[in-house]
Amino acid sequence: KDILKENSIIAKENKDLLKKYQIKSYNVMGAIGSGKTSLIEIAIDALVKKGKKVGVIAGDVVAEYDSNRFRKHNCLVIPLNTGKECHLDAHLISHELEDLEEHGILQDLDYLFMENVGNLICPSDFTLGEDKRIVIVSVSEGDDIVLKHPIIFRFSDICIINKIDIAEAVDASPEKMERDCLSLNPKIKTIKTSVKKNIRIDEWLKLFD
Amino acid sequence: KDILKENSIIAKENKDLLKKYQIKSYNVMGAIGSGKTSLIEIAIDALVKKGKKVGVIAGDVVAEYDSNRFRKHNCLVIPLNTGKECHLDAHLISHELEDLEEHGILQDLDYLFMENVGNLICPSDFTLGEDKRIVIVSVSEGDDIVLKHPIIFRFSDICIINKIDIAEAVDASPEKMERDCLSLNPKIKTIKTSVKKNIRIDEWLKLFD
Ligand SMILES: Nc1nc2c(ncn2[C@@H]2O[C@H](COP(=O)(O)OP(=O)(O)OP(=O)(O)O)[C@@H](O)[C@H]2O)c(=O)[nH]1
Ligand SMILES: Nc1nc2c(ncn2[C@@H]2O[C@H](COP(=O)(O)OP(=O)(O)OP(=O)(O)O)[C@@H](O)[C@H]2O)c(=O)[nH]1
Ligand SMILES: [Mg+2]
Ligand SMILES: [Mg+2]
Ligand SMILES: [Zn+2]
Ligand SMILES: [Zn+2]
Repeated sequence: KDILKENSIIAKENKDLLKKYQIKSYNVMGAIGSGKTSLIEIAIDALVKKGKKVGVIAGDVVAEYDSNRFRKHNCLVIPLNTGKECHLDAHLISHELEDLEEHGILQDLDYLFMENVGNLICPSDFTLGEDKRIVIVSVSEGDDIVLKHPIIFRFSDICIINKIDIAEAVDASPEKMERDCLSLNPKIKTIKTSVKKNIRIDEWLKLFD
Repeated sequence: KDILKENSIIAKENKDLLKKYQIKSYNVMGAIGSGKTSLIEIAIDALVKKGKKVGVIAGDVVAEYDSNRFRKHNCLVIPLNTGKECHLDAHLISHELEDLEEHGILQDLDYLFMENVGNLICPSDFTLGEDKRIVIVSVSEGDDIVLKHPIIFRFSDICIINKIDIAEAVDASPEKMERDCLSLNPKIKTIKTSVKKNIRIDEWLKLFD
């Protein structure tokens, strides 16, 4: 489709721009409420502690809920109201990147996180120019969620299976979810985490070394 | 937009067709894994027990996961592969209804459930011809989920806040979610349920009396 072709052209431009300034970038996708913001917040804190400069583009449907959470951290926050858009696209991102470059801010960044709209369908079609694609699901969505949405897992580099502390309470098997990820995409890296109980958060952080 | 105008025209035709045969219909929307299929299954069983004829249109991204769950019940199952569609639309539904009418099956139904794609953004724009719009969210999505997606709650008749049995485990307040629904839409009917612990399932079933 023309829209997708157009998007990949702009995504390539975004990627080149980020590479020019040696910025590591992450497209963080996932189901609604799976823990995207929580995990990004944790990554930001750890990177800032190591003296890194971090930016985050926060896709909020309305208002600035996630942007406001990111603002509590020592990072650059770029709010993006997505409204009726059910996915971020390269065009939206390119505007923000060009703005930041003009203001001389982009050049300073070491890391850029982009929190996508909560959706396991559309974001797979629209790359943004990221280095790594992360998809975050949680056990509470049901452990058939991976096989129910094969495309996004096939086209992601990393899958986080979050909220494993409540796996029993929702009758879900994180191991099944992990197996399903690998069956769809043998090259995907999986981590079973709990933000609440601090399980494998160190492995999450290792992704950004 | 033309697409939306076109959709409402077809939705009206669907509505008229369902009214012609006195079929009560429900557009069941909600977040991924919030409990849509589980709650519809429970409704089907109760209605079948009362001698009603029930049909369900199951929107599955791929394969027939939800359709296969519905097949275990004594109802008519219409599988619908939505693929990259992030919402059901009136056009898809009209095809199914016309098919059923031609085969003399539609006429027999008393109830029709339509399980929409897991998505809190796009389905609000696309009515299907339903009598009632139900949106199902669960506490595990975070209790800011309602205010984060105002449109779908403004345009729904009923909101189910599910999985209240794990509210504490995910630090969410079902009461806040309920208040937020009513603040956006004073006329919305809310029920705080747990499928797992059988909380207020009787109230869920009362909706279909
Ligand atoms: N029990 C438990 N709850 C968690 C965990 N991680 C996140 N949560 C809760 O899940 C809810 C959603 O977390 P967020 O970080 O806002 O998730 P999100 O994916 O950014 O949500 P959206 O941007 O709205 O799609 C919050 O109430 C968190 O407290 C976990 O590991 N265990
Ligand atoms: N703890 C708990 N788990 C629940 C409850 N209701 C549903 N679940 C679990 O939540 C998961 C998803 O339930 P489904 O009925 O498949 O949800 P859905 O909205 O149809 O999911 P999709 O169609 O994939 O978007 C399953 O693993 C259920 O066992 C509840 O009230 N409490
Ligand atoms: Mg978020
Ligand atoms: Mg379902
Ligand atoms: Zn979409
Ligand atoms: Zn959409």
